[in-house]
Amino acid sequence: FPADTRQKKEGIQLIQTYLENYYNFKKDGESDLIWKNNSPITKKIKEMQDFLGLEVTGKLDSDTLDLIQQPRCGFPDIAG
Amino acid sequence: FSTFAGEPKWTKKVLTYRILNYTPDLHPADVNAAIKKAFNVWSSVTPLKFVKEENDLADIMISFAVRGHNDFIPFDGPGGAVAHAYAPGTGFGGDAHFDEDETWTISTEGTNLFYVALHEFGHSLGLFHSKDPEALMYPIYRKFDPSVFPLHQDDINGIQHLYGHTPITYSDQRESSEVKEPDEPKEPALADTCSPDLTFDAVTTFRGEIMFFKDKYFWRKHPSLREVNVVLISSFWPRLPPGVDAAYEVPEKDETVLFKGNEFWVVRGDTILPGYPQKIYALGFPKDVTKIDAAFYNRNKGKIYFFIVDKFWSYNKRSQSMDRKPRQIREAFPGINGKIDAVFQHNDFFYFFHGRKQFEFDPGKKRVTRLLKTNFWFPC
Repeated sequence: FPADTRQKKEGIQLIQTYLENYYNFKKDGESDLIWKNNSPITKKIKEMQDFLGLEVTGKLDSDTLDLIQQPRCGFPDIAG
Repeated sequence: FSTFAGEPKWTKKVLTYRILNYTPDLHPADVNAAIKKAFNVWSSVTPLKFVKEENDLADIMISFAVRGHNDFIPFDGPGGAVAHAYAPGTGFGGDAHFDEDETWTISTEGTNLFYVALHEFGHSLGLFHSKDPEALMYPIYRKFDPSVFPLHQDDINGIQHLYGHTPITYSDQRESSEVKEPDEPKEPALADTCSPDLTFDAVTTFRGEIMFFKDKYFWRKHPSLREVNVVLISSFWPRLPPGVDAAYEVPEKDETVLFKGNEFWVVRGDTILPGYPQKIYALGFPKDVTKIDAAFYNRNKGKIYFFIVDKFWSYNKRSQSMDRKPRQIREAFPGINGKIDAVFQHNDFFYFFHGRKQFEFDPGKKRVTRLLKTNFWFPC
């Protein structure tokens, strides 16, 4: 459904910005949008989930999506 | 807890802060009070003191800004990042910036300035983000409960790793009027060990040390060392409710008994033994006894004494029998009158705590030998 696709895209954009701001994630073009287990963004999501005490799935699950939308300290968790 | 790479920290104990501008969300006086309260919390568990600067450059410069504001981390509008602060150092080291696009409050609605400032000043003092979701230094902002002391044991361990254990002495506080002023709003902050008004909920020996219980934490003190450590009761015994009414240790069994209301727990170190809590009636108390004020174990006689209002019961460990009837405290302990807050045995003396006084009692001579302050055991 279009709504699903749009929601997914928004979620991806949210997590990508979050990882760039707080987990020193550098976007390197198309490859980071492919949700393979060993893609850079999946690794970063796991790192973030581990840091924040979430279940480490590497996926954009609802808990993860909820947490990254909460107010937080602006200082990065993993500094560049 | 974790610190910044290289563990930067302030080398001096008195730090200055300056509030460069104010959010229109709050009255400036409320901003001043919230910022001072946040610094007070860190002062209460370290030797650090904080003095407010009005005009000059300060160690910690505090400001409200939106979006890009001349540093490396622009703010992002309402929500998201609410504030950030920098590790100790020169220049903007230690500075704290608050996102003016948030709705700053002094209540539990919106974004509470005190709570966020407390986290950011943790960074200003050298703490990095913690992975412990219960810690103040956890990066995600959550609603906080104003009735609970805001620092978790993880935060206390972190800041005392950087700046040492001993809280500042009361006389120092008087000198720096900025840190403590009489009209300071009542907060569940850590009581000051050197205040003449200090009272205790319970005191017991514990594996060679002495534990002084107060509200949700206790001070640990070795009788022959100056150092005092503050510990959250919940970090030692998570299942215990906050506050302890009475406590005594049976050293030869390495067991300590803790009383709260009409229940008691037996612990060995930081482990609560299975089968507890139990009701105090299992010890033989009548139903009209609802709490124990104080208790101690007289090793020389093998007896445990339980003090309730102006009477006491004693339990003989050898015959495993409790007194049938209570006796007046002043009959058995001349000079000790009325309700007792706490009592413990050290060497061959009993120390009774009653409000702001402490009575040293010699059981051999059956009389009070010294009248002491409650903070007698602390390096004041």
